[in-house]
Amino acid sequence: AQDVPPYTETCRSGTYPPSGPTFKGNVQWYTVNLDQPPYERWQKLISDKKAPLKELVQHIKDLAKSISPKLIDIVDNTLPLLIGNLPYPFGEEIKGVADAAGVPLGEIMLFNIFYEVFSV
Amino acid sequence: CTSVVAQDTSGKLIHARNLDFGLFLGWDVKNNSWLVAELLKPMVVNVNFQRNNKTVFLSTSFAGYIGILTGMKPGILTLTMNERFNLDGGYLGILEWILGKRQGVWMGFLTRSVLENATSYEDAKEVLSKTEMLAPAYFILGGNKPGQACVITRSRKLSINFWELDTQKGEWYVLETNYDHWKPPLFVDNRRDPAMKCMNQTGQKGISFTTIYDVLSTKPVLNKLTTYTAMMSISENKFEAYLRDCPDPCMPW
Repeated sequence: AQDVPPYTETCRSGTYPPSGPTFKGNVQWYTVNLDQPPYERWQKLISDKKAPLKELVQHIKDLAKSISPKLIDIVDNTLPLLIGNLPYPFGEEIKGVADAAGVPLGEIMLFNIFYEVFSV
Repeated sequence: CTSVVAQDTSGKLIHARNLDFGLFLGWDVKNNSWLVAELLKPMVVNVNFQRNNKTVFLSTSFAGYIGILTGMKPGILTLTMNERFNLDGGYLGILEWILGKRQGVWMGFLTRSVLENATSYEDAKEVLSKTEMLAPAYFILGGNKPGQACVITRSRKLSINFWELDTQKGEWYVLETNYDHWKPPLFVDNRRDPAMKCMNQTGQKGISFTTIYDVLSTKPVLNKLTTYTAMMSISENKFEAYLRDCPDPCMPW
């Protein structure tokens, strides 16, 4: 069903170095210093990426609210109670990310279990 | 997702992947795109994790996500993770974890621990195969010696299949999408055969960053869910990642 042009192409060539319509841009480098306290490690990166992170979280909240408004209440109120159960240093790092982004802790925890939630 | 580890004729390994995410999480009718995939693109970052001012490992990640989906420990190993959809999925693991049964490890934390602590390909293989997790997954692992490449198919509890490169039998690459490699993929989501066709057409002699990027740029391996392409080489100490787009006409997955 998928093997139908134009959705399937003959093998491409000459796409590298990346350019043209399938190339959307380079990826920026950041350093995370593991010698810093976990809470502080992600501050610089998150302060740069705060806006798109908030936008994504808002979209997921809107999606969840359309299913049941209670879902976000659970995320905001229940998940943060479990942060202490995360192994070191991950709980502290997630707290640092949430504070730097100005996003509720439960919503950043949800973002970090996106994979587990959607693997069905 | 599509991940591949290929060995060239000199025995060097190249590990590359497309990361696809955002299926059924909202469709933008105006721009013909998945909303979450588009929202994720500005969040893609390369991260150099350092200790004592020295690189411990590198990753391509999404800002705010502290685990690892794509990473390289220079000189030691490369690792990507592909989603494995299963009814015994991560939502059960999450539920168990919330209810207090906490033997399972969050996938992103496991991969990050491996990149941080593993001292060899064999060491990483052991940990990725045996650690109980919250969700099933495919781990695609590459090492620093010829023949060191494998796909580990994981259920939540254990490894259910282990597929390693076998150049003696002419298998010079391992390629994983989101289906068990010993079963046919879902007929409406067959990225495996197009990717393998392009890999076979390229051949072992021709494999390089240039040609592997071509493979990952061919529809439907490249599709509306593709957020980035990453390529890694231990032997050349190279790590590259690029944001992707799939203009119409393009498969939604």
